Parts: sequence; C-alpha cells; structure tokens
Amino acid sequence: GRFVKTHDEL
Amino acid sequence: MTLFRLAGDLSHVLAILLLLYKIWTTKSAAGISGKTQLMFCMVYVTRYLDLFTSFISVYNSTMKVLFISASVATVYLIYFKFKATYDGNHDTFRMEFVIVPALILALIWNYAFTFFEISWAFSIFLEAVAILPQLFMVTKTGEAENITSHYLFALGSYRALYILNWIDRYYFEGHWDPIAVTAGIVQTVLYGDFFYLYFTRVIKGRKLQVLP
Repeated sequence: GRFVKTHDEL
Repeated sequence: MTLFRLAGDLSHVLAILLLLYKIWTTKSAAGISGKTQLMFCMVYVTRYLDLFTSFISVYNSTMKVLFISASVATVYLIYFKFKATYDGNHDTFRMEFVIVPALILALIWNYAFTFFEISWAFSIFLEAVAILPQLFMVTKTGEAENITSHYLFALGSYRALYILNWIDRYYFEGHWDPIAVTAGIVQTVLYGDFFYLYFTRVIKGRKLQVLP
C-alpha cells in the first residue's frame, strides 16, 4: 500500500 | 480505541462546537484568530485526504467529515458572514512562520516519501503550532472572553488526553507513532501557560487576563 502504516487515529 | 482517545476526541468535538456556538450566537468573531482557524482547516484537509482511500471505521469517517465541515464553516463565519466583527488588527501572527517550517519538516521526517504521507506529516506538524496566532492574540489584547477560554481549554485537553492514549497503546499494543507523539507533546506544552491561567482565573470565576 501507499502507507507505511495505517493512520487509525484522528 | 482507548478511553483516553475517546475522551480526547470528544473534547476536540466539544472545542469545535463551542467555538461555532460562540460565533453564531454572538454573531461576532471578536477575539478569535482567523489565522488559527484557517490553519486548522488546512490541517484537517491535508490529514484526511485518505477519507476515500482508507476506511478505518464509521466512527473515524464520521469524525473526519465533522472536523472538515465544522472547520470550513468556522472559517466562513469569520472571513465572510461576520467579517466586520473579526479583529484582524490584533491577528498579526505571520502564518508562513509556522507553515513553511512544518512543510520543510514534513519533507524531511515522514513515514514514506509519498504525497499522502508528506501531507499527513505536514498536517501533524502544523496542528502542533496552529494555535500560536490565537495565543498570540490573547497575549496582545491581554484577555479572552470566558467562552474563548473554555474553547482553548477543551482544545488543549484533547492532545493531552491523546498523550495518555499513546502511553496506553505503547504498553498494551506496542503501538508507537513517533511523529504524532513528538508533535503532540509540543502541542500540549504550548498550552502550558494557558492551562495555568485557566485554572487560576477562569475556574475561580474571573476573566482570563494576561498580566502586563
């Protein structure tokens, strides 16, 4: 994916 | 989701709604920094570009839409609908002083050199310092209305609660987001002086006034 990690916070 | 984060998010929502409520009911943007609100708007737009590409939960998507729309509405009220009441003469902080460094830092420190990740990192760094024009304005005019103080308190509490959430997640999930944590600590520290004045004055029923 494009993200290294998922940004799961706001 | 940790309870700290839920409390932080609710505090964030409360802050945004308090500000909209104040401007709407008094039909005035007096004492509010349009520059801070403009930068928060940039923060939400650049961070939530992933709204349509990465689905986390209904909660996350709802909050993202809420933050973007409430922020756009706030900027609209300040710069258009109640423009005559906006105290631009006291809103003198130079936005480029924080936008440019945040952009440079995002180009250097990010999780991947892609448009989405640089935009995300920029958003995190800009959020940390976006309150400066507002704090500068309070210092310059020497006081803040009570509802503005409550707004700042709720907004400052949000990132402080996130720090507790990050400690919790580090211990129980091994989750560690150095960019968000570093920026979040800077953001919370910037509210330090204000928190002190809030507790010593506003809570005791006095107006928040900065001593000369």
